[in-house]
Amino acid sequence: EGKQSAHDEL
Amino acid sequence: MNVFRLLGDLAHLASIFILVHKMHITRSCRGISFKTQALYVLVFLTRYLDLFWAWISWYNFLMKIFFISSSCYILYLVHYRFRPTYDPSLDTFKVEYLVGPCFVLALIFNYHFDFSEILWTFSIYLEAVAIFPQLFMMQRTGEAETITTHYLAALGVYRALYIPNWIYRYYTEGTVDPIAIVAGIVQTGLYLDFFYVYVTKVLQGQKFELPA
Repeated sequence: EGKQSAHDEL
Repeated sequence: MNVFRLLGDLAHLASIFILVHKMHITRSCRGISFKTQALYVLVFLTRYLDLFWAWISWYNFLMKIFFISSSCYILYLVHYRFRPTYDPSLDTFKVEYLVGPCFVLALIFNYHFDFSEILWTFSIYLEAVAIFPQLFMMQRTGEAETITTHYLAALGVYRALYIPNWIYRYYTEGTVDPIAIVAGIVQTGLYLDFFYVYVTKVLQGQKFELPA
């Protein structure tokens, strides 16, 4: 995956 | 989702409603920086374009649609509907100085060198500094309408609340997002002067005035 957490934030 | 992020998002929603309300009741966009509002459109378009390829939740999806459409609507209000009340001679911050460096920073400091990541990173950096033209304008006029200060307070509180959200996520999920965190701290820091005057003057019932 490699995506950081804030990618699911606004 | 946690309470900090939810309250942050609600503050963000509130800031937009306050701004639109201000323009409608005063029938003017006086004191509002068109440049800052245009930067927010750019921020939302570059960050939320992922709604076409990344599904997160209905909450996330609907909020993205709302932020893109409301920022475009605000730009319409400032640029067309209430244009006669806009004074470009007060809104003189050079946005090139923000957009250029943010783009270069996004090319250098990102998680993956691909199109969607660079857009996301650029939007995070640009959001952090997008308030500059607005603050610069207030610095020039030395004052602001009370309702404009409520707008700015809600907008500042939004990102400030994301900071405890990131701390909470670190402890509950073990996740850390250095780009968002650093930019979010810078963004909140830019509001500190404003918050000081807001709390010591506006919340005490006085007019927002900067010392000469």
